[in-house]
Amino acid sequence: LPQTPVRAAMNNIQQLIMILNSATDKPSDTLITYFNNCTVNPQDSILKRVESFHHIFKKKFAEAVGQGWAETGAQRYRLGVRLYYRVMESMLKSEEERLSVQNFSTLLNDNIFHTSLLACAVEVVMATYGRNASQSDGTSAETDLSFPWILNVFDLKAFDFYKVIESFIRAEPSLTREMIKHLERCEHRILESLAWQSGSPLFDLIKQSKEREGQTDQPETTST
Amino acid sequence: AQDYHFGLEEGEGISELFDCN
Repeated sequence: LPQTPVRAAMNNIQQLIMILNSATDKPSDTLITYFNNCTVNPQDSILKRVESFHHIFKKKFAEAVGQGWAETGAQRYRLGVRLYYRVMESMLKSEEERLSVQNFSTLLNDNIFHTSLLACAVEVVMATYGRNASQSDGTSAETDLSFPWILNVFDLKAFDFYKVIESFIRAEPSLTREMIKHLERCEHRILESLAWQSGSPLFDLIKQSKEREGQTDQPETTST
Repeated sequence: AQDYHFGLEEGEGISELFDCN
């Protein structure tokens, strides 16, 4: 059959669901081993965070699309959680190999790392369903759930989201070319504009690097 | 992923990006 944009999107959706069917809603045994190797075991905080964002995402999705679609939002979030655990495991395996380390206590107890990784996973699911595909399940075409909507849902700074994108792409080989292109567009949008909004952690990094270099002049404020 | 421009250096990964080393 000729490939139409809707059919292509549906294929992507089916591919994502197929990949995530074998993934679990809970941390795998391998992940639990990493958690147990930590100086401070992060498992409880990870499970509480996933549960907390489940309610937040479901509510925000329903507010954006309509109260009748709350369960659809919950279903998409659950797919995102599966991808989150799958990518986290892959990341830790590659870091263990690269650093010859098994205690990832600092990273796995970093709230921003987990929030960014989870947001990126849910963004992949949302982008896969996309605007056209979302019409196929009846959500209104006027509701723009495309990036950076996800940053508002997770109350996440754009630059913190940016920090996980490349490692996410490295860790998940089954991402489609379209999805990698989407994440790359997110990166560009963040670096070109979103990361320069007031309150961005990027300004702190610039300041710290200047201080480290012994320079005292302040970074330009966005207003300038 | 061939089209994607990987920017992390050889010795860099998610641990460095979140100041864990």
